[in-house]
Amino acid sequence: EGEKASKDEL
Amino acid sequence: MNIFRLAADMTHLISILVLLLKIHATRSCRGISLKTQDLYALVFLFRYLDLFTRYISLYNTVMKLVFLGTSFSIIYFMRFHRVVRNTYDKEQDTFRSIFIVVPCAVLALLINQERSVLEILWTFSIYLEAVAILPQLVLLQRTQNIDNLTGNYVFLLGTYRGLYILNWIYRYLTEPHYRQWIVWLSGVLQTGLYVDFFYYYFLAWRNNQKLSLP
Repeated sequence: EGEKASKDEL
Repeated sequence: MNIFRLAADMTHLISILVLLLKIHATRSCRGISLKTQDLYALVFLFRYLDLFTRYISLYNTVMKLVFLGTSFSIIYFMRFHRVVRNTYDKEQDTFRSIFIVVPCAVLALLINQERSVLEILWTFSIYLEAVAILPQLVLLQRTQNIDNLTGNYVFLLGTYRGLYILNWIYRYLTEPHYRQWIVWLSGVLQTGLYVDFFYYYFLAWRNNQKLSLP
């Protein structure tokens, strides 16, 4: 899930 | 959402508003690279495809729509506005975008975290954003008498990227599973491209002179 974390960034 | 991330996003937003203000107030896009603006529109378009597939937050959705809308309206003004389009320095804006688009596309195909179309396009947008400022920096070097709004626009863009690095450090320290090497390396490279500009920006500011890049 950590890998996906930056997908909440713009 | 931490303070660095919020400050970064707001700085990014303000940079775009400064550019729109310049275009509206002076009816001119002199010194602005259409190539960089095209690349940013491409970046937003490919990165925000998840608008249709995943809901993160109202803030996230609104900001994505604002970035998409403003980037396309800037391009509209530069290409089609009766007055503004005549002020575009086409002869000076000679950077060949293809030389960064193709390598970024190849890199996204080779180095990504998931073999899916959406993920590869997202990764492409990360690589492309890192270098999308290059045509703008080249154009600035060729522009005599860079006006205040243009200088501040590029300064705010660089600041936005720097603040994102602080956000990543903060998240790395506070969120146990937060690891994103592709984003971090691209972001550090992107911020690095501004170092030279920042140097001359502060020099001009300290000496109370007009900004110009050697």
